[in-house]
Amino acid sequence: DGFVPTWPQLSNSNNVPCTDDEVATSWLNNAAVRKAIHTVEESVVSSWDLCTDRISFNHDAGSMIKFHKNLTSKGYRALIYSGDHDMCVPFTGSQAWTRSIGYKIVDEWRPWTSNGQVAGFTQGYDKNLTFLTIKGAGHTVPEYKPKEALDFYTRFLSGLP
Amino acid sequence: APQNSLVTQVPGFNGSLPSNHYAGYVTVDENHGRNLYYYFVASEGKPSEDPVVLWLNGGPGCSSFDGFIYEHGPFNFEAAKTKGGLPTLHLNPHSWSKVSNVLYLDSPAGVGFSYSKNDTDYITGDIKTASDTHAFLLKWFNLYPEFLPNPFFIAGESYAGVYVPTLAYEVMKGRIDAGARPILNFQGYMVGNGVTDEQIDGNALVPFAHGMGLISDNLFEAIDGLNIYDILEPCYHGIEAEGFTASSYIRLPSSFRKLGETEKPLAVRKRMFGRAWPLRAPVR
Repeated sequence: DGFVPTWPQLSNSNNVPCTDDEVATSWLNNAAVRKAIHTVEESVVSSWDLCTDRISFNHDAGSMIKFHKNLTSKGYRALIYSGDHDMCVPFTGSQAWTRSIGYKIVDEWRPWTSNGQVAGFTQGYDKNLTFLTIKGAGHTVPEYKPKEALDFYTRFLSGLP
Repeated sequence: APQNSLVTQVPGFNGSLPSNHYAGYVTVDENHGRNLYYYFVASEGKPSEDPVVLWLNGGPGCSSFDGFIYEHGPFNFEAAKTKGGLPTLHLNPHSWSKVSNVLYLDSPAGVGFSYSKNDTDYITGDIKTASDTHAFLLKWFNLYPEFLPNPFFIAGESYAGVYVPTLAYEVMKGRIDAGARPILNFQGYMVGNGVTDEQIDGNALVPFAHGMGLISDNLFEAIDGLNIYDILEPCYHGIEAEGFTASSYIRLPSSFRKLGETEKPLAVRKRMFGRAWPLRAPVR
């Protein structure tokens, strides 16, 4: 009853195609690890799952565009970034909705670089809203392009272009 | 910082941690016993000055340890060589803790290591999640007041495209209208491959598949007017449906009467799903 792309689409992480959470599952369910990182005892949370099917979740806030308009108009800085090889939430949608807000373009579509290489493209809008793509990155950008991700992350936090 | 939350050693990692790590729970609802789990990685740079960034993975229902382990946490994980063994951890040269203090949060209750003593809390939604996470932040900064002056950012990906702006709005609202304390030095937010708007996100898929060469030009053109109730049948547009666009199909329920129509004069639905269909009778 409506299209809400989520990751992963299936509730049980064991059934998510094309992914593997074995390292995380084995590490976080190890008793010594759980003790070291101060988790509650197993009688309360029996095991860690990457994605749980324990909760029943209602998407009750509607479209996020009105939130972005409100926040950016109040002066909060926003970076909307997209790995451009993701088809779960593809960049075409993020590119479309950031454009749809209608803010003046202050930094016309151009490549951005990391380590001297083109790492993607960016378009800057008025009110500190920036849309940025990361070439060749999938849904979880820093997993696929860690160096480039740290670069844009550092620049954004520092207020650099 | 509460010293009993300090992580003194991390199994699988040999060596000294490059910065302080803290982990534990914050109770966001005393009556229900709703507790959210966090793992905080102090900056390897200047923790007293560098930004504090809250990181949220999406789902909904996915643990933010996905970000910690697979994306931008302080370690790279190498799978164990023997069955049942522990992964080996190496320092991640591209950890986001190189330049910021990163707060990984399992949210809402029921996700990852977060829990509630009341099972009804596991029925939740965007608004309750944002409210709980805001309550978490206020309490967390009370526990770690030395980080209050630092610039504060909210970040996340995927379904956190909903979590991030709804939480940011709560923080802004609490600061301006409700006088929430402590006052967070909130500066901005980041969303990666985030869910935003059902219609725009949904309509982005086909142009993406076409642009990436996954489907042909011919198929891309043919997909206009796709009959989603029988993809191999053409889309029937009755005389009264002139001006009715393909994208309108997802705007239920006003277009509900169009379900199952083909170029044939009878709606497929009426022939297929009559309620009087005899049990085990052959399909007509």
